[in-house]
Amino acid sequence: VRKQSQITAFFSNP
Amino acid sequence: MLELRLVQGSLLKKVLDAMRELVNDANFDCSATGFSLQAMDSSHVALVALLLRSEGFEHYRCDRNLSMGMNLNNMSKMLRCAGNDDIITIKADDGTDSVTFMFESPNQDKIADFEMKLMDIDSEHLGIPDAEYQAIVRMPSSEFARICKDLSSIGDTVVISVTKEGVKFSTAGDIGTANIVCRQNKTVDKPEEATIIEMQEPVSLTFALRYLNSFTKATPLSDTVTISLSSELPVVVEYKIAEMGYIRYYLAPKIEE
Repeated sequence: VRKQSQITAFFSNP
Repeated sequence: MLELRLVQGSLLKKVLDAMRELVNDANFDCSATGFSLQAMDSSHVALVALLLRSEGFEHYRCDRNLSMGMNLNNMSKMLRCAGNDDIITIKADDGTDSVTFMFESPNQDKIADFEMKLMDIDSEHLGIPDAEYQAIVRMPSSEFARICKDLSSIGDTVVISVTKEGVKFSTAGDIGTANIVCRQNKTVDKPEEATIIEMQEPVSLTFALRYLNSFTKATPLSDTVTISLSSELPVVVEYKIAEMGYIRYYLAPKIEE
């Protein structure tokens, strides 16, 4: 089963 | 004081159509560089980044950096009132809570102004790191749109795999499976019809088709689309906007639990 990841997991929040 | 005059007003209408399915409210940022936007969809799975460079406007005046919160559906309602050949000017004064869209017909016999209320939007501006992509595919944007539409009638997710053979789009659903392979093809009459694959190493990633279909609303902005893939990274789907900039969509992959 694949789970949808979120964009916030990859890009930093400065 | 902000005043941006865009001779090709229809371009702004197309930009809005390319974003409003994905994003409801967004801050448009205006600086000396240009008119830009970064926004995520409500579930934080996809991100859209728009840049319209200042040089692309016939007149560009932005005295100080300004961020204008707009509801994209409301903005689209206003821009739809502009004729396709109209010149559109975006105007705002410092410290006001509204923006004015001025539409001029090409022969100047009709001038309209529509004032829209701005809104306060709390939005995070994410830092997008520079990445080396394992594979970059450039193909006709209409072809990519067709593939996403066709596959979404079979399944909900697509596996995009790039190998030496080409780029493969695969899906599976209750009624069956589908695979579409596009091979590199540089021997075409027009460069925009080419499919070009630059592969450093094979890559395979899974994405929700719903979002990719939303991205293809940008198809009228560009004849070609560039899809950049790396394992463990969001895909970048980029539509270049001629003479002006780009609209880029980032989509987080589906990953093994």
